[in-house]
Amino acid sequence: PKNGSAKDEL
Amino acid sequence: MNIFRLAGDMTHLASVLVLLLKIHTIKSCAGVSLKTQELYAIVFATRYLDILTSFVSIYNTLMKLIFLGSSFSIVWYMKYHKTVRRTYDRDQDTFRHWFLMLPCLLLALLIHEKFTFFEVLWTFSLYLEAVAILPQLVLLQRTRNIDNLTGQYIFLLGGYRGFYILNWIYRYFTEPHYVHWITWIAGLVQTLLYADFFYYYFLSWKNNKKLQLPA
Repeated sequence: PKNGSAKDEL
Repeated sequence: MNIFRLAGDMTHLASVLVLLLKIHTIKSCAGVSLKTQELYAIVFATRYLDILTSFVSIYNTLMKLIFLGSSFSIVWYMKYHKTVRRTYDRDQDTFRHWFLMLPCLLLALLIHEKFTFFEVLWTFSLYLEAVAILPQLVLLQRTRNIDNLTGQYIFLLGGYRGFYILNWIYRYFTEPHYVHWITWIAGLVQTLLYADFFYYYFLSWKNNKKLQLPA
């Protein structure tokens, strides 16, 4: 995921 | 990763471990809502569809596998394990899944960041996670006998949500372009649902008494 994306959260 | 996010993930992990401990060692799922557990299994299945295509870190992939594996195994235990399933409060746990899933699906189809298959399902998982605790809270309200492990399980889940809000605030101020209204509002609604439970949990803790909800 890009910087600032929420997709790196669980 | 910041400290709030890590604390949130660890509380989430701890909540799952507490529930597994109850099921594995006491062989009981009394007071645990199967409906809520099934909804969580659906939440993780729809959110982590990208597990094979989008790699963030070993930590992320490992945690995704843990949450997927634990949620499905808890459901399996409650439905099929010969001792555990007999302790399930079937008659009290009557919340309808569709009552929560259908509005969440409709909302995800209407309000999302991008209209793609994966993005709509990801958004659906956010909305569904926000309300998935409701059958569990209704069951607590009905049975009113809350053992320590069930109380701790719900307390830790609520704590996980609280830490995620701090994580969002932190990221908003430290990362450029970190604006996610859908995630934030769904997460805020989810945390607010715990407010009532938290109130009684702290009251019982302060008075050093067994947790009991009012009728």
